[in-house]
Amino acid sequence: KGRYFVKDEL
Amino acid sequence: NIFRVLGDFSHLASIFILLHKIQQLKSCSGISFKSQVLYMLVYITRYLDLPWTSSPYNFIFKVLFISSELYIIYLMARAYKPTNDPNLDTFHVEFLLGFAGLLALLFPYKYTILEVFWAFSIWLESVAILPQLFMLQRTGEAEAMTAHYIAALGMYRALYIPNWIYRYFSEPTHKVDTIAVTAGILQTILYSDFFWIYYTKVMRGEKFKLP
Repeated sequence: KGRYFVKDEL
Repeated sequence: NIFRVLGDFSHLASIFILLHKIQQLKSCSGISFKSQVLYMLVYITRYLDLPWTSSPYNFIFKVLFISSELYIIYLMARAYKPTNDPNLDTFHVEFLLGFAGLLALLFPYKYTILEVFWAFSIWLESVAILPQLFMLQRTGEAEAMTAHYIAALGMYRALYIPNWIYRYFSEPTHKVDTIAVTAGILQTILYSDFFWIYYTKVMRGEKFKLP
């Protein structure tokens, strides 16, 4: 998965 | 990194300042109910991924934000409803919902439910403070606690900007999250005139009054 699908910020 | 942690704690502080004000003064005068409902919508649409949140830090904050916002709305809509003056809270939120909805449909990272709702939530958050600032404009002044609440809320996303800059330079694999950054900058700009008044007035211990 690309970076964007891992939301690591609130 | 430190900017982001400070930002998240500033956000948490803003919620506790607001809760303190409502419970201490037993009144939600000067607080825009519309903005609070918009924030509830922001949290719900942003934290749909709550069940599979990887980091405990994020998980705790997401639960805190959703639960405290629910409680604030309960206080404003039930407990202290009489102190709520809808005639002052007249901003047309449909424009904000339309703005966020349009941008979420036009430029999501990917056309999946999660991504479209996330983009909607980011854009909505960038303008959700407008009913509150508009109400402040109408009343011309605010209690110190309300001013502190708005200042802490504004600082939260303002601190995310150095966080993004820091990550850009420190994480080689980090790609710029254009939606979050653009909306974050817009959001911080919307607070700029408030910050100026807040800085010049409240820091001198004066009452928060618009010129």
